[in-house]
Amino acid sequence: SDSQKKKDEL
Amino acid sequence: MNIFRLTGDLSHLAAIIILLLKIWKSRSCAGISGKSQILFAMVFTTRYLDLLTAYISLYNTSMKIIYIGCSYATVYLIYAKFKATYDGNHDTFRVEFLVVPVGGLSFLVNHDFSPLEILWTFSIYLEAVAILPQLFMISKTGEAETITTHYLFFLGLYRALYLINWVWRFYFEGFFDMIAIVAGVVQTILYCDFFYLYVTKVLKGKKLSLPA
Repeated sequence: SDSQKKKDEL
Repeated sequence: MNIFRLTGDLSHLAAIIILLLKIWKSRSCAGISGKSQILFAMVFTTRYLDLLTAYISLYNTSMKIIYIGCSYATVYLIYAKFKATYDGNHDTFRVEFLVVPVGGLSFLVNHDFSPLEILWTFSIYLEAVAILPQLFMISKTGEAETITTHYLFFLGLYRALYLINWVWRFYFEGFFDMIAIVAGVVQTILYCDFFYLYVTKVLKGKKLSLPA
């Protein structure tokens, strides 16, 4: 799912 | 990156620095829940393990290191350096009632059953409830130092700004993470009572004391 988008948030 | 996430991160950083300076300068952690600070150190440790595996940006890496460093320094000041001023009699929230359910839930509801992802999920769920021991302690002592209320205000504001950031990212990037959003909503709701008291009392120069 698009939540797999690289975890770029702190 | 958008203005809401940047402001949110700076608000979070401000909260962490305010608390650290308050304890360091006053050489006292009276009114501060050591349990909440241990939970925050756990949140950062389990969430930022990707420091070892992924490089996103200098900003991302440096903020993570600052968050981890300051949170451990705060725990050290509370439980070691200024241990004599730690108010253990009022910091009595049963954190196992938070860590165990959150740990179980992170195994049941996650995006991917991999160690790093489960630890990330655990940190998201834990962060949502990590402030409860602190709020509980304030309800037990019936008051909070004004500097402590500023710490709580910026800490609560940071995740509220992240909620707006997620609306922004959904609208402009089609990106959303349901786990982070739901936990962020819960986390922000837990501050509502405090926000009300902060705005109606502290911002009017009064001391924050309960019952309101």
